[in-house]
Amino acid sequence: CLYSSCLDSCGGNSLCDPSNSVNNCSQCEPITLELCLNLPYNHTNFPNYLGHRTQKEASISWESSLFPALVQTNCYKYLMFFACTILVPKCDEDTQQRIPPCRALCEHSKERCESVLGIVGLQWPEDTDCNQFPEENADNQTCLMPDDEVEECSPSHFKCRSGRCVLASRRCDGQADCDDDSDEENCGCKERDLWECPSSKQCLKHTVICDGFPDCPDNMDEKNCSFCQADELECANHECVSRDRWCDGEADCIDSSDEWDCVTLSANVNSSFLMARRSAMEHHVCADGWQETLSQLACKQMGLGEPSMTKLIEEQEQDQQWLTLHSNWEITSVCPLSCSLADCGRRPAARMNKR
Amino acid sequence: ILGGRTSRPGRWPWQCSLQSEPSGHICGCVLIAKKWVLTVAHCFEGRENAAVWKVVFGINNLDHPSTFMQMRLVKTIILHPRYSRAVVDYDISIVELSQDINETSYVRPVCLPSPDQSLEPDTYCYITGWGHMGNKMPFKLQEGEVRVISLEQCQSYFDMKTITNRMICAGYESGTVDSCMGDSGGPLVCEKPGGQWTLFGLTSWGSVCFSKVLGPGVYSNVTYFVKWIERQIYIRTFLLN
Repeated sequence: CLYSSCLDSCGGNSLCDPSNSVNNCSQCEPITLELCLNLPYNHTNFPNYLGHRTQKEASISWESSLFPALVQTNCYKYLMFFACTILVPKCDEDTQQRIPPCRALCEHSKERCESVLGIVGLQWPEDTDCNQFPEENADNQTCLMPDDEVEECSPSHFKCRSGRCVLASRRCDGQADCDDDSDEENCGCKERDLWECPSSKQCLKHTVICDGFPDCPDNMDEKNCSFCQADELECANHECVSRDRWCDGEADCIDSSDEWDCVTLSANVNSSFLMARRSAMEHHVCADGWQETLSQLACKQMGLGEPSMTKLIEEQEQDQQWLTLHSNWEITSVCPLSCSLADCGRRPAARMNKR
Repeated sequence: ILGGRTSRPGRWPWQCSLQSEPSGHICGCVLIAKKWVLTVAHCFEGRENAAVWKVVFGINNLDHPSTFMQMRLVKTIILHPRYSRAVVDYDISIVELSQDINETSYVRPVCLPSPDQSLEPDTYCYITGWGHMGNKMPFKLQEGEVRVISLEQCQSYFDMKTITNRMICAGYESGTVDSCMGDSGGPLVCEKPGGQWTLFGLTSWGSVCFSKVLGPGVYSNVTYFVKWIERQIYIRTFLLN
């Protein structure tokens, strides 16, 4: 294998001893291709019958989009099964050999569905010549034929009441795709075992509720996710961390959310004041002997560019809490900053030289 | 890039090449600050170890070293925690370089959009990369102009996938200009009045780019991730622990 392209499919596996021929250096692997997770077998090996070398390649192939779409036309009952036998061929775990579909399965699929492709100007995949597959019960060659247990629809399909398959993305999309309209029935989130956003009625998988990432427009899926003590605050991932450890410069939440937005520019209308959060309280920064380097540090911490201007303004709000920077700082006042955007997005070398 | 044209050196100074031996160029990437690069999470599938990666800046021809070239090793790879390999959603990652780059005319960061700066359909933007051209893999950086299309229209092209608000779609119905394999992680940038370029998308996925059935390219929507990007850089730059 060292000298053949086989190396990839082996992944450097010891099975690849040079004395083997290129063809049988692959081994059985679990099927991960979503389309074919409901087959009567769950191991495959590559290359497959379409020339794809890995499941990844098969998953982004033209055929992995073509067959599920074609299944919806109901041209052949076992078309999805046939498609999977060539996309992720069955692997015999004893012999590590591929088990092909029977020629009859291929021929039935082609006879009934090729013409449907023709209607939209597409061709049946070139390298699925049915003659390469053995006849059923041919001499000591095993091959695959569908039995009653075979699912006509893939896991990416919804099965209409009539038995037809439509793509799962068409379920409850407001347009009836099943001839019996069953894809637009029982569309409530609860019926589909999904969680409903109270305001937008959007349906969400349970796995994304309280996972620290808002999905509902009003973030309701991230509310009431934990019950912290009075002296604790809730992290974005719903852990509870004591209040005095917020913005202390050390991450205490696993997702570090206790250290987010600790230095901000307040969104006042007439000017932007530098705000620092300490123990989850917003503070104006008092500026006894403010230095320009602190302006630069503050702007950099906020992900902004160099400060364009720093001004000292006498205090305006009496009851505002102050965060004193250094004990020997005398004058109490507020220092607004205005930071420019980082110098980005310019391409001086691309300047066109006029002739 | 399908249907594009060869770029001139220095035209896209934020464009970088994410490389790993023995294959060399694997994905595109985008410089956003002296020590930080954006790309897509799916480029690291099966190769999450930072030590096997390097990032190259300031080049136009992958095969010709340029005097403006700078190469950095990778210190940290930050995959988005919600990246989903199965549905290619949350397809974004941040790369911390082992050292700052030297900012020159040929190696400079692009601007990030502000969290409320979204991209409207029918806006014209540029995509760039060293990805497949349809008939060959190029050595020279390619560029192409694409038009942003609405998510609803985009969804109509992709039965099997769900287009989410973490994505942006761009391209033409005729599929003339499109991104392709090898462009992943590269920029979709739009020019603001005043000549500043802003990064709105990272090449993520799409239909099989050189097959008969064409559709728009799908890009990770950088505006959606700006807050997350800033926080990741902040906690790795300023926190004490």
